[in-house]
Amino acid sequence: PLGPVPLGKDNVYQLTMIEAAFHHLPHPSDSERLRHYLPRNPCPTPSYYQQVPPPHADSVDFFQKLSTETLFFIFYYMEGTKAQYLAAKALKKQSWRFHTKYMMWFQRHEEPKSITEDYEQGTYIYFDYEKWGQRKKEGFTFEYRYLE
Amino acid sequence: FDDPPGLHEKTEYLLREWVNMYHSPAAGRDSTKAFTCFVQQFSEVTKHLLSKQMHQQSILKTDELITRFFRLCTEMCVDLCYRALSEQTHNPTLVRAKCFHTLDAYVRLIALLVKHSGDTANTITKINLLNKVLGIVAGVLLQDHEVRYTEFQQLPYHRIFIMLFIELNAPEPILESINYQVLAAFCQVFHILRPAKAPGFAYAWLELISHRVFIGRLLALTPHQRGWGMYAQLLMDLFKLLAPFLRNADLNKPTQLLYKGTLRVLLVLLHDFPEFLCDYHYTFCDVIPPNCIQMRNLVLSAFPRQMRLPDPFTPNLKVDNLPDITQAPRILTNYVGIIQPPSFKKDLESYLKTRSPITFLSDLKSNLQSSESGCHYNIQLINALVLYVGTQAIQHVHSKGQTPSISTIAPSSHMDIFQNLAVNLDTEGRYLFLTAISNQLRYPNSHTHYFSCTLLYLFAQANTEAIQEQITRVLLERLIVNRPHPWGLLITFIELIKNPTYKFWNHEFVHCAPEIQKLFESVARSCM
Amino acid sequence: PGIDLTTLGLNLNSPENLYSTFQSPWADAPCRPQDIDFHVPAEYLTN
Repeated sequence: PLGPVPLGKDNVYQLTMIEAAFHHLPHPSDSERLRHYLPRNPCPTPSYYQQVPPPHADSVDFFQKLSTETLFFIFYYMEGTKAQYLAAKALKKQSWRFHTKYMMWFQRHEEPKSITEDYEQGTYIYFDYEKWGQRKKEGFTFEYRYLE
Repeated sequence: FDDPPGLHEKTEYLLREWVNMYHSPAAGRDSTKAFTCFVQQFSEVTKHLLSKQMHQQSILKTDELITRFFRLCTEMCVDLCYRALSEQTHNPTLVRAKCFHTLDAYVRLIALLVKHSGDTANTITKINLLNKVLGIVAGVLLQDHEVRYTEFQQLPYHRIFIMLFIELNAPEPILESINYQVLAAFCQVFHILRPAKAPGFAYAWLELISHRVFIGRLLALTPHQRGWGMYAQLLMDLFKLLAPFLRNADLNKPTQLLYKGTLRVLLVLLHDFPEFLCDYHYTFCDVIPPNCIQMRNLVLSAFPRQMRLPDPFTPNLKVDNLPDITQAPRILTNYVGIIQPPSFKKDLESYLKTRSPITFLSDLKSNLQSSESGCHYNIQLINALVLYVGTQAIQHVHSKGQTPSISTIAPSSHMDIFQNLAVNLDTEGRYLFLTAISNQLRYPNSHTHYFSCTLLYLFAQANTEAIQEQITRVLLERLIVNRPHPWGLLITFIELIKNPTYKFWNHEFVHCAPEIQKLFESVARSCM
Repeated sequence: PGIDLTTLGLNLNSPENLYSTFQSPWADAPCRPQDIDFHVPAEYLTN
């Protein structure tokens, strides 16, 4: 039984300002750090494409199923995000190790020739993000103290 | 006004220097190297200005200089954004990258100055500086909002606030030690910039207070729920902006978007922090317009996570025997203080105790009326009166060694008041009165139980069918909207249509229209 | 009748909290992992 209440002067002013602001809505990326390498460029895809990530897409199990190349893409192109963090965890589960001195990921290629308290020497595979591929590194000395 | 000569140029120079340092590879981790270098330059400039200024004998304190520095920096950043936004590139990503290039650097500078001002233990200096800077940014925003009117742009301010908030909530020991004061500072500035005050900033404002880091810090991580009261205040600010538009149920696209955004935030709160909505339901229902049914249902549907609600449709559900039904819910609002004026409160207390002054009942309706334009009744007073009388009634029943039930809640002075309101108020007044009662129908607790019995009692004792019809309408309008529906509402309605005592199906209005009859029957069927 | 609140893009039956991936009041989907800033070890910031 409550009839309409005429809008006051203030409300009319508020409505005008809200309508103006409606044309400059904040975008979710306005609340995120700048992504130099992969800014959000929303691209309208056909509606029959998957529009939202599959459930549990933000879990390590999901990331573990991704290919090594995909994990490295996520690690190097989505830096500073939860995706990078999950990709790092998944890579470790694929027995990759991040070497903080060389800022690179390594994987033991065969049983190392010599192992001491501080390091192990042998042949390793590393991920070369310049050439975007896995490459062998003969006679490499892997110092444990730099293991991240 | 009267910035010392040269300050503007010096500030522009310092800001430009800092932005370059911030983005240079040599900035070091978290820009600490760049910051050390900047502070030297900053102190040289201030020393120079202070000394120069001294010659003109106008004493310029460092503190004031810092204030001017931050205001000028903020204005420069804002101007840069307006210039970037006005360029006709239709590439919002490019425009944003250009704006954020400077804004993020400025934010980092503020964060570093806050973190490193005063020595580590001296948190007061840090918080004072933060409050000062937030106040300055808010001041620039409000002035800009007023001057530019519909040309106002939220972008620079939104970016400054959110990135500064995220920076100051990084997991660092120095920040953890001042986190509560940081949250309080941001809640205070967001209250100053509440949507009713800066409606052109409303969308950004809702984005800010619903940001995952902000909600996480205020509602989840701050111990002992110390952030809940501050967050409730911000939600109130939001409801107060929306209320006039929701009240008339005429939302255009912009306000519809704001409303839908509010529903999303409330759904997150209902899912993650239902106890928060339980504690502040009264406060929120005081400002949510009475005809804003679904949003209010959303607030009233919250129940404590550890509580298991029996299915309201359970045959022969014995509500009186539920363990939680005797527990009083937590209500963190001083609703008693709303019962004004003191003379009215005194007469109310006296009537509840001794049923005198007898004029209390006859004066009741006029005491509830309001001179405010557009509303004949003081809704907040009606809500407070209903809750207060109800809580006193529950105590009164307990004092007689009984538990509230349909047979123990009357006769009593409390029920005299409710029956008087049911009979003497006009349709609008009675609608507001019945709404105040229905707003207590929530999860199993002593208020839900008492007010459910009260509503059924008023239905049974009604001396005209109009009252019974209106009670039905008030319940029905809450049931026919999309979910969620509060548990207490469902059990009350089911009892009304099932229990032969109320002769519900005999009433004319039940058969007033085929779709209404069908609706009642469908509800009845799901009960059986 | 209000709005069907299950169509606002929030997974209301999720066992996890919704706020940690809440993207925006205007977004009808939660954040993706690459949208969420995360305090990764500084060494990961290789760019």
